[in-house]
Amino acid sequence: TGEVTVTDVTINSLTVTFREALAAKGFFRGWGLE
Amino acid sequence: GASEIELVFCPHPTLMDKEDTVQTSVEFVPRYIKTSGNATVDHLSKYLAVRLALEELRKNGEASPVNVDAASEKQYTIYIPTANGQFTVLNGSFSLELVSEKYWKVNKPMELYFAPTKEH
Repeated sequence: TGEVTVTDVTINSLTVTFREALAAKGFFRGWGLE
Repeated sequence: GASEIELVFCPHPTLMDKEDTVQTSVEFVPRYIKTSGNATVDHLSKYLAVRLALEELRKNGEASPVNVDAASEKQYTIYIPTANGQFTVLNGSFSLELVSEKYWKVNKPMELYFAPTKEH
């Protein structure tokens, strides 16, 4: 499924967003439909 | 802004023993992750701890209220495979962009591995 979870992580006041998908296809550049 | 980093994140093939997987309910499946290049290895380690705590919470419900706030970058050590089939421990303060340039060097999703930090 195309479900993508989005999580923000903060360390020393730097917040970074992580996005995670169940499959690479359709999520990573060059791996199917993005 | 910083470039976008794509990485495939897997349990360490040898350092994650049965006991670890039972304890941390880690499944031996790769995780496909995108983040910004200025994220540090510590951010990635803390991200993993947060995600695993949330997944455990969802699985066990209130039975074992896992403290997601307690998730920290100290719980997991991050490794990158080197040319001769070994693994290098990544310094927590390295940005993923630096790791990509210094260690990975190829234009495809970066493969990183994790294992619970063993107390020395």
